[in-house]
Amino acid sequence: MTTVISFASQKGGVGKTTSAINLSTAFAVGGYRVLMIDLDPQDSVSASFGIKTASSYGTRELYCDPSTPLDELCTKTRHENLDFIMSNISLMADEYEVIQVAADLFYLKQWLQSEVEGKYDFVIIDCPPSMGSLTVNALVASDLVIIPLQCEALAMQSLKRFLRTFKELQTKIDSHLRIAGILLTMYDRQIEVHRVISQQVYHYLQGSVFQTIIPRCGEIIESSAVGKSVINKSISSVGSTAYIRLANEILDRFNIR
Amino acid sequence: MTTVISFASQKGGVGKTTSAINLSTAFAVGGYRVLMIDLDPQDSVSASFGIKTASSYGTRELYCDPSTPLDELCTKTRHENLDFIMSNISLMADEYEVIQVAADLFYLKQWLQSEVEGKYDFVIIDCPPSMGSLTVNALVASDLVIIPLQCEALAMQSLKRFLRTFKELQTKIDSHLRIAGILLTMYDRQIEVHRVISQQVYHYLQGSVFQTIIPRCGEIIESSAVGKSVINKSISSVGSTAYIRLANEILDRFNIR
Ligand SMILES: Nc1ncnc2c1ncn2[C@@H]1O[C@H](COP(=O)(O)OP(=O)(O)OP(=O)(O)O)[C@@H](O)[C@H]1O
Ligand SMILES: Nc1ncnc2c1ncn2[C@@H]1O[C@H](COP(=O)(O)OP(=O)(O)OP(=O)(O)O)[C@@H](O)[C@H]1O
Ligand SMILES: [Mg+2]
Ligand SMILES: [Mg+2]
Repeated sequence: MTTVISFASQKGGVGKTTSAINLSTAFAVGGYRVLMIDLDPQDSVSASFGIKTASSYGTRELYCDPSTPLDELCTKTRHENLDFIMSNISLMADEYEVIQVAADLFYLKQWLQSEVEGKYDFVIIDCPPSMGSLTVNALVASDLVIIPLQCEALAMQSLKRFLRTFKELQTKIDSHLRIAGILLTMYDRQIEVHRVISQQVYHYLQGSVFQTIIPRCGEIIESSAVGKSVINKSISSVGSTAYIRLANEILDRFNIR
Repeated sequence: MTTVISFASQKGGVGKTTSAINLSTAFAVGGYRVLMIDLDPQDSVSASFGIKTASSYGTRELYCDPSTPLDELCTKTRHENLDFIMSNISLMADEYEVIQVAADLFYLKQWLQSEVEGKYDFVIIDCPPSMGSLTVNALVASDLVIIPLQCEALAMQSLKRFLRTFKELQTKIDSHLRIAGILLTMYDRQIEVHRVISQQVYHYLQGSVFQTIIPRCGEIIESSAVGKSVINKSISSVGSTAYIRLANEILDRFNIR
């Protein structure tokens, strides 16, 4: 049984990539086999793992040359339990080609079912900051959709729009779509706006907010600068502890253990 | 003579909207007539000005019903010198329709020349966090392209990719495209990564970095939460002072006064 998790948000810079990297690492360290997929043309995942050489295969082949075997699509990381499919759609022409195929919103779901099901315990997808066809591919393919939220006004406004669009997708595309929860990220309890907005989120969305809150954490910025997850670089930091707690909360809350 | 300025970056959450809002306000307070255009489906500009009611006209009509008169497209702000065109492409169907028209990469440039030239001193465009057709429309239409940069590793990696794509645009679409400069935002000199990355940027990009640096500033978070620019809410804050200094640097550096 493979559980597919997506980190999605139209708002930029809210911790989608950071959360995807660190949750993947937490599961890999915990003994689960994890495949990450980077759907963001920015290619942040490889930078986060300190991988500088562009792989010859990745997201482009997943969409445009599906006969490429899975183990050729994957790039290895320093963890034996963690592989990832690099976002190699850096040229505008590649991106354009991929988006044509992704217009079939069920493409990724079908590919995962036929190529990946059973080979990994988790598939974790990092999405670009948009609501375009690649993000919708990820939402439709996911068992759990996690929405990182920075507790600031513009991110809150963007979340409201995202939830409206999500409802549109549920009625028009796939009624099984479900949000697993909202994850508060970069939280600084000394900033009043953060306290006020987090209270609003709990008040309006109660059960769909993860109990685990990811605090603002300097070691996260440092670890990303040296191409490591914060779990690898500073295991006792508040950031690392929070992501390990999140992994456990997900295992418990969704009976995955 | 109307000067068109775009804030563009594929990286999310680096201060594109915050910079567009505050530079617009700085120019308006200084007596210049300013038109903002929000090309981001997230509609962050209206939230930043505290405008809650969706306007019936905006970016959608600019692209899909160009016979709509300019003054009907505009939403007024509390400044008499500052109007904006709201991003009213919140439904997926609207976004899809606009993107079809924006496939003509010179569309916005031609619309500005025929409808806006001479009516405002500045047009300031807020872009979405992507390198899609709406962003390219803005780049092609701009006299000055400003790239906000957060001094963290993932933003730096994304900047490198953005500059590569920009070169592709210069050779394939429009050789006149020029970057006015890179604007360091949310800078916190107590964070070592911020100091190291800002040094790298100065070293590699010298003349194309604005002297003005926008520091991390709590009042910016607060002002956005109450729907005001930081210049309106806390004129003496470090954030407000920095954006006023940026306005002056732009006027001097590009002989606009
Ligand atoms: N808890 C945290 N504390 C401090 N900094 C953080 C934290 N989480 C993420 N960051 C930093 O904030 C920046 C934005 O995070 P990240 O790139 O993961 O967001 P994103 O949503 O993936 O952005 P994009 O929308 O561009 O894909 C990065 O520089 C990252 O290192
Ligand atoms: N100098 C600053 N100091 C502190 N916070 C800031 C600063 N500039 C912007 N912010 C806050 O950081 C968040 C991201 O800024 P903003 O939304 O302007 O970035 P953006 O690049 O427009 O994001 P997106 O990619 O989603 O469009 C906002 O909540 C904003 O209030
Ligand atoms: Mg990301
Ligand atoms: Mg923005």
